[in-house]
Amino acid sequence: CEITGKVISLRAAA
Amino acid sequence: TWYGVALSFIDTSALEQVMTFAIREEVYKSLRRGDIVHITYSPNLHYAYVVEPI
Repeated sequence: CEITGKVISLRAAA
Repeated sequence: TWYGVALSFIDTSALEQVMTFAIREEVYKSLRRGDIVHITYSPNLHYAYVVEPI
């Protein structure tokens, strides 16, 4: 699947 | 470590939707809030394996 969108949040979890 | 991104997009019914995808560390480091990206993803894994800035 493909989609275009806007980045609203980035997260890293150990 | 798990890296993820939340994207908002407008669907065909004009509702704003938010979807979260797992991404590689390099992709995580290259993205900033507000970037517009085109992604190719696995719907089952919610994993974005291609992320192209627009």
